Amino acid sequence: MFELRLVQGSLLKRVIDAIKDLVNDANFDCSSTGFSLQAMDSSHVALVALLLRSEGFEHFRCDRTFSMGMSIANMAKMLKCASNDDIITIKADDGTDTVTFMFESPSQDKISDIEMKLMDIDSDHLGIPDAEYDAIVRMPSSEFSSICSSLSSIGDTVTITVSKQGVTFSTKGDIGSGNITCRQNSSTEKPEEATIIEMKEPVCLTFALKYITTFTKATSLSSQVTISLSSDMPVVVEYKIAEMGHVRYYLAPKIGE
Amino acid sequence: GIFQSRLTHYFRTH
Repeated sequence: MFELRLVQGSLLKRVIDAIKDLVNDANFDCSSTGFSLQAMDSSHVALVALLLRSEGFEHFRCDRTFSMGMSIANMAKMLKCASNDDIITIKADDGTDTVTFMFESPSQDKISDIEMKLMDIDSDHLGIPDAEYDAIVRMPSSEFSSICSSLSSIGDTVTITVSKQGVTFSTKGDIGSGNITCRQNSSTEKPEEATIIEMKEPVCLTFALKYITTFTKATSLSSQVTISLSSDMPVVVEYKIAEMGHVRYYLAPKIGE
Repeated sequence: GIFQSRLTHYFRTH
C-alpha cells in the first residue's frame, strides 16, 4: 500500500511541468524516505533527479519500497484535472497496474478521482557520486532563466565562466555574439535576490542551451538556483523545493575533439 | 570542433 497526500497540490503540477519536456517515461521510486525519480533524456545527455521527502507530505504511507513507471506526459494530462489550490492524494496498491490520483477542492465540495495506467519501464540508474565542485553559483532563478532565454535567441551553446570577476554566460551564433556577467551581490536585503559565488578554481565549460533552457522550467519551484561546476564534469543545476527536497538537473558538457 | 558528451561517460550505470 502506497498513499501520499499533498495539501499544496500545485507543487506536484509544477514539478511535472519542470520535467515533462526532458523525459518521456520514468520510474518513480517510493520508499519510506519519500517519492523520488531519476531519469535521463532520450539522448543520455541530461538527467533529472527529483526528491520529495516523506516529511513534506501531510500524509505519507509506503509499506514497502517499489517503483511506479509512469508516462510523464500522461501524468501532466491527468494533473490538468486538478485546480491549483486542490489537495492531491496519490494511491497505489501492491500488484496493481494502475495509480489513482484524487483531487479535492479546499472546501471539499468537489472531488475528482482519476485512474492512470502504470508502465513497465526499463531504465538505467546512474550512480552519481557526491563531488566537491570547483565553483558554485547561487543566483535568482528568474535571472538565470532570463539570461538563458536571451542567449538562446543568439546561439545554440552557452559557455559558463566563473572567475574572480564573477560568472559570465556567453554565446556565439550566425548573427553575432553576446555575454552577460553577474557579479557577487550578497549585500541585498532580500536573500532571494542575492548572487553568491563560491570559487575554489576558475572554471569554463560549454553546454547546449537547448537543455539548460529546459531546466529553467523549474523556475517557479524556487526563487534561487544553484549551479555547480567542475572542469570536465557535468554541471548540476539545482532548484530546492522548500521543506521537501529538490529538482536537480545534470548536463554533460560539450568537449573539444 | 566540439561535440556533445554523454552522462554515461562520467557516471556509472547500475
